[in-house]
Amino acid sequence: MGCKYSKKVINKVPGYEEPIVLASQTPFNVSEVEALYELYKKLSNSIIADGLIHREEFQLALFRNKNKRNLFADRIFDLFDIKKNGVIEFGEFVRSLGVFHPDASMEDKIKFAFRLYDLRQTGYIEREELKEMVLALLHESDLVLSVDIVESIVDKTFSDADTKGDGRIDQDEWKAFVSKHPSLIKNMTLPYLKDITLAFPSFVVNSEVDDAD
Amino acid sequence: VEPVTMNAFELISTSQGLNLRSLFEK
Repeated sequence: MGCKYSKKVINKVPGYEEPIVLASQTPFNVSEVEALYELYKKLSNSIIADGLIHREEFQLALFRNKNKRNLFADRIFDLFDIKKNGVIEFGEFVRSLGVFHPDASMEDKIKFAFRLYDLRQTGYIEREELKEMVLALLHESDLVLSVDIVESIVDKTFSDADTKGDGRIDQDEWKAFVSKHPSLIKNMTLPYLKDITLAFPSFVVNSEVDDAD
Repeated sequence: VEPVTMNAFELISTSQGLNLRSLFEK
């Protein structure tokens, strides 16, 4: 894949992949991948002009502030950075966003959310991890809840989700829990991705200009 | 809302850091 650069893409950045290849592996069609490339170029050159999305650029895009760190944004970045080389390449960007497409499979969304919440990548969502995420959310929202209330919220959720009662949530328990509470993965779908070329017509104009070059 | 009845995952799913919509805003 990576070595078969056509003449047309010779000037593209490292990690660039042909839209036709990405379209065949994701819910996006070719013109949507081209539109995503326009968005990718914008995000990946916002601070460091190297055509790769760095963590600060991701934070800037999410929060309008390159220094605003957030546990969940960090986790999303780490999952998008499939090669774990500290940047999000174009192919990684499209493949990862594909999970958020309304037509992506529910199974992929459930798995992605599980990996997101499995902070220490042990293959389980542990009680301490859930508590850490609740505390991060409270901190982010400037909400103050007593330690006892936080413990109760975590305990209650664990008693519902950890059906095997071993103190951790495995993938099967997570799947069952999400099927009881489908709203848990509502944020795993971005309706805008359904037809990104309609939602962002300016990207299409730009990508057509590129094609003519 | 009784906090103890909150689902912790519902709560954390409201994080701004999980809202990728901002990526598409100009």
